[in-house]
Amino acid sequence: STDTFNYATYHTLDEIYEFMDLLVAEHPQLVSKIQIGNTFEGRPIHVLKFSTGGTNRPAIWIDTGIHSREWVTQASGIWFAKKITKDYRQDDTLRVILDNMDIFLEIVTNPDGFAYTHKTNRMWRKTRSRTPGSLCVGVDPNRNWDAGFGKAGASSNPCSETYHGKFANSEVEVKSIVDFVTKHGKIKAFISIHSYSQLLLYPYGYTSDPAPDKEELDQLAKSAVSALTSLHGTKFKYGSIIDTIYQASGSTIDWTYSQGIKYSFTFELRDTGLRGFLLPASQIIPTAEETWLALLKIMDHTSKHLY
Amino acid sequence: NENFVGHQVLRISAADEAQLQKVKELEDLEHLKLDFWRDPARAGIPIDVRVPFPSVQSVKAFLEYHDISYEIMIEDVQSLLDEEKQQMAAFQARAL
Repeated sequence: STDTFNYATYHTLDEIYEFMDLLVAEHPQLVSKIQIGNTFEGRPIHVLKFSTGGTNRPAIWIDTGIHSREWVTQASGIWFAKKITKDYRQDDTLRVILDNMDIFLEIVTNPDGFAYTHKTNRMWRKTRSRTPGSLCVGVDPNRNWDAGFGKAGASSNPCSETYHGKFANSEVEVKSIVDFVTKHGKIKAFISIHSYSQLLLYPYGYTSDPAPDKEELDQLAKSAVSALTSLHGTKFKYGSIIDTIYQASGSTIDWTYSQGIKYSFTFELRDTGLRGFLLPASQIIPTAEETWLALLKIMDHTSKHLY
Repeated sequence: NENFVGHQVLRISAADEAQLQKVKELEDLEHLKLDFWRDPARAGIPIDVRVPFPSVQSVKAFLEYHDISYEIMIEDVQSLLDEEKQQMAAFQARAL
């Protein structure tokens, strides 16, 4: 059962998909599994939906693992899924959120890349699509969105780790989310989780123009970061992508924000100790716990400031 | 499974814009097969790069020549991967 599932170790794609089915079977009144598409190599792309009822409610989207080697993010996504089912009756904040909104959680956003990190190359980051005319494989799925696509802050070289792809949404893993979000039409917060470098970022990445909602996003990021730090003391910085790290074009949250999803954030989770993507499994749960506090802040604010 | 024996991860500290540009020059040398875990962003923000074994000496020589400070963040990537695999296998065995 998901009570005996081990959250303190890394899991394969099959184990994670099995976990999802277990969770749905244990909580059919709360959790359902949606397939939003198939990957380049034909794997199903699954999203968990947490809903206490109603139809076409406003919703919150959380995704992990868009960069496949960032294993602590998928592992945290599994922990979040279990946390929601455990807490939704007893945690007042979460109960109010779920009384008014649905939560969509995509734990493995890049299944082909993730499977490849287990089988062949633990350092793999991109998708596994093929680029005609190049021996190099894959596109950076966080440079492939239709927001400043192809501008400075991504590479046009198919061999680069930040290759943006032939055209916006060329990657089916990205297009599947675009279609889902567009069709749903009432996503009010979109949170994409990466690792590492302990950052909470909001738009924009492709331009230094401030986002119209910068003040509110900055205040919310500040409060989310202080909630995160309060648990284990992990220090985070926050700000717009371009001000806090560098120019990045075609990124997820620049597109979601351009779609009117005001509360668009990207996390870069911890590495507090020189291990980078190879974060020891012993840090999965502490990382997920602290991130959850920040997520709750963002979801709580969203549910109280629907627009 | 790709092997990362001898690959090192260096944490580079670019003191100023000129040093940052030097590190970016490295990024363009495809034959070195560098894998930036944290891209060169701005002076003062750590730059983490995985360096394949055949390139380790030349990258270190380049950094030292340009007086760019760095530390070895991961001595041998493969040993961490082996540790990670053992940890997963131990849990899977226990689960079975």
